[in-house]
Amino acid sequence: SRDRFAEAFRAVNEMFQKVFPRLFRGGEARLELTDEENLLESGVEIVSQPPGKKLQSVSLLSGGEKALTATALVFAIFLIKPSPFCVLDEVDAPLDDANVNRFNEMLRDISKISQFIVITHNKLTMAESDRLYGITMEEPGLSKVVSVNLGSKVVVAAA
Amino acid sequence: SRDRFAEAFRAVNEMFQKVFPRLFRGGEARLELTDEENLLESGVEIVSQPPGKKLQSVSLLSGGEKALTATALVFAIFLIKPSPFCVLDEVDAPLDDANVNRFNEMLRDISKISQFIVITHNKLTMAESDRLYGITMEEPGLSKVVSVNLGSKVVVAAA
Amino acid sequence: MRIQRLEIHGFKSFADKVVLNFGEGISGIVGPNGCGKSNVVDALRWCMGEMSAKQLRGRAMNDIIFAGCDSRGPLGLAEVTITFNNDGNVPPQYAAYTEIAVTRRLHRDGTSEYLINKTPVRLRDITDLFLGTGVGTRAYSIIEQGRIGFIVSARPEDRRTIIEEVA
Amino acid sequence: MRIQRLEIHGFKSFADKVVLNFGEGISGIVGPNGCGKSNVVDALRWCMGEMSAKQLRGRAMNDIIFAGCDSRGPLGLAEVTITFNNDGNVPPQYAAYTEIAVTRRLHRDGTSEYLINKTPVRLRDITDLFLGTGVGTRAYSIIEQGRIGFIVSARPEDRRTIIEEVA
Ligand SMILES: Nc1ncnc2c1ncn2[C@@H]1O[C@H](COP(=O)(O)OP(=O)(O)OP(=O)(O)O)[C@@H](O)[C@H]1O
Ligand SMILES: Nc1ncnc2c1ncn2[C@@H]1O[C@H](COP(=O)(O)OP(=O)(O)OP(=O)(O)O)[C@@H](O)[C@H]1O
Ligand SMILES: [Mg+2]
Ligand SMILES: [Mg+2]
Repeated sequence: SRDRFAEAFRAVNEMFQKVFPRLFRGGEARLELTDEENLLESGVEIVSQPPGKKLQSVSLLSGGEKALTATALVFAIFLIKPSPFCVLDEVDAPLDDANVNRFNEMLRDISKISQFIVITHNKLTMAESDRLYGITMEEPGLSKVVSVNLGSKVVVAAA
Repeated sequence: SRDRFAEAFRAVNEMFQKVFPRLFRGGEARLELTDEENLLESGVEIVSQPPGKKLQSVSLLSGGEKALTATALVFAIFLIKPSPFCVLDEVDAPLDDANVNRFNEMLRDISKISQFIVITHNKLTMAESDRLYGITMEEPGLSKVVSVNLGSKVVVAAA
Repeated sequence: MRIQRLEIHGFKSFADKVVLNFGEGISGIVGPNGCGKSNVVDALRWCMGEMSAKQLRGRAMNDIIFAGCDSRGPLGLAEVTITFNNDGNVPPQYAAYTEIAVTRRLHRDGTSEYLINKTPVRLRDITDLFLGTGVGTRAYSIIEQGRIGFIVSARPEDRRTIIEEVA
Repeated sequence: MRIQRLEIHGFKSFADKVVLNFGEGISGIVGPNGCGKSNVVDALRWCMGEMSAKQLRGRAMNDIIFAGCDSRGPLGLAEVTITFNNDGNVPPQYAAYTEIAVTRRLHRDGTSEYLINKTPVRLRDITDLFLGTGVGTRAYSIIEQGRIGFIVSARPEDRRTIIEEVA
């Protein structure tokens, strides 16, 4: 219904405006309606301004900035209405080390609310997990789960 | 013209069949025409089978396997008809360490033919470059080029 | 409903049965390219009722049954079971159970089976269960590989649907 | 034609003039997210005659002029110069030059300028030069960020065009 969408939009927008500067260490972002007169059909635009930069079309942002902006929106939506679990497949791939650290800092916080399953190639993200499952193919084409030793994290994954 | 396309297809296909097993340490791949009767309009399909695995639709391949397959085709095309320079923007992003090393090994070889400009976040790829340019934004929003010290590679980038 | 464990047997590259126990907090899944990490995500989606082979990177639904490799022949059955803890937020008919196990099977001849706590049910009962608890059905609870950028590059009308799911 | 150097001034985030000398072999470009690495690629494409703002991630071509930041106001002019070594493979009218410098300028009022070795030319002369030497005009000589996957996910008729460029 119209009012429920308006309320969801307001709540997510407010949270997005808080989450974005957390992940970007500054800057600002918001959602905008393409048609405020027609809430039942209006589209949703993203406005994103990393710290110190001029506000321009979101298309001009870098690969990493786009990914981090999208992540801020996903986290904001999650904080408004958490799903019981959340699966993230290599969302940290385009991020540099500084941004991976900020991503993981925030992930640490929101993982108190729900379960997170995170697929990654990034060693910083691996270090942040509570447990690690290693998937291998000793026999090519055949997946097995193994224990992964990363400092203090060892998971003996065979049930 | 029909014959020129047929010859280009044949040459690229032959080279692709050599390059793929180099990057994948085995396996096989080839190009196929969707319509062999109509060379002027036929589409081009990719068949890709990593080592040890069953031949299935290319859509089922992993993110890294798709990227490496595409890279094999790009390198194959390059070897048939080299362009004077080639720019690769973060093509190593989805690859694990083993595949990044194979990618860089082959890149080292073909960089004898033409200039390569490679944008990367990956330290293994950085180590493979002949010179490194660091771009920074000490003043947010303002790009500058700086010297990058990575072991023996230092580039004083101010002209 | 928290996921307690995920069992995969015969689904995609998991020819031998594999068990993953997910606890609180962050569970990381790691491994080389092509080893099966995203296949774990596909197994979750499929067990929760995904009906589109394309959403699972296949061309036909049979693509998700183990097709064989150099050392093994193909299998005739794919089976995935997700076991949830009943944290109180479940439809009334399951309120008495401490655990709720959802199983989906696909045979190579095309026959499908769906079970809840080993009792055969219809696909409809599975999707209703998930809709009722909000598990996994939202567009933003599973972010697939390479898809995070779509939120930024999507058309405004498509981005709207993500907000609608919150409403 | 080998690229000897690339000079960027006022294009996208390069408010101050920047010079990159590319030699033989592999030149790596590194730096944090958003620092301007892909903007270097855009500068190359633009100087070689790219006419679509969308291909440069912009909405209008004016988007490629430095728009300002916290510490600087916007600029009124974007200029990129690529200097090539004449390795013999050039159209006859440039055969005598050891270096060939291609410059493109865009003023904020929309005026464009094109120069070869400081002589004003038309856009057509620049694109002809590049077509003649095969520099950069092929779809596979610049692989943009995030685009490598498209070769695999492309429709067969689109993939055909990559082969056609070789023919
Ligand atoms: N039905 C099937 N039978 C056997 N193998 C399959 C089947 N379906 C998919 N595969 C294999 O699974 C592999 C892909 O696995 P997956 O996408 O999980 O890799 P990944 O670990 O996510 O890798 P990356 O890090 O590159 O993303 C492919 O090599 C594919 O051949
Ligand atoms: N006309 C302009 N004026 C000022 N800044 C601009 C202009 N056009 C683009 N930018 C800025 O350039 C930045 C993007 O740079 P670029 O895409 O080169 O980053 P990158 O180094 O490739 O990062 P990543 O590693 O994330 O891909 C954006 O933050 C954008 O705001
Ligand atoms: Mg994957
Ligand atoms: Mg970039």
